[in-house]
Amino acid sequence: VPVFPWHSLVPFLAPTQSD
Amino acid sequence: APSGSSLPAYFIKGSIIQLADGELKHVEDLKTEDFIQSAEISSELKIDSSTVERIDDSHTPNFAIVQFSVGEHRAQVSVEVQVEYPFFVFGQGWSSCCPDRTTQLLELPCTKLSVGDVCISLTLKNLR
Repeated sequence: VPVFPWHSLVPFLAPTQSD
Repeated sequence: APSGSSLPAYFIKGSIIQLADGELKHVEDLKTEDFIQSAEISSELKIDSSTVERIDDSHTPNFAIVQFSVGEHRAQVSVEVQVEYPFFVFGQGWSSCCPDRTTQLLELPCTKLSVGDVCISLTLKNLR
């Protein structure tokens, strides 16, 4: 049975860093 | 996956998810605290709040374009996703643009994603 890491479930929304 | 959806298998009800502390849970049993605590343990990832600002139909059938305001800087980020794609809303749980389709295809209990919902998203921790 495959086990998936928790962060697979969360979209990675990376805003452009301005600072 | 026999789901009829092209979404990853980990969104199908019964999928086993490992939290950062090693605990195993079914995807449908995850709580807001599970994500927050896992991110606290993580050395690279942090949780950001992403507020739904707009939901529009895509030109692609069964896809939607969801616009988020991400993090304290309220950066605008748009993503094009299948309408059954589940986002985790703080304090509420799995939500999608078309919860009926999510429930049908993934068997994942789901509510309707709406403008103003605050979703869990990830960014990199500040490595400076």
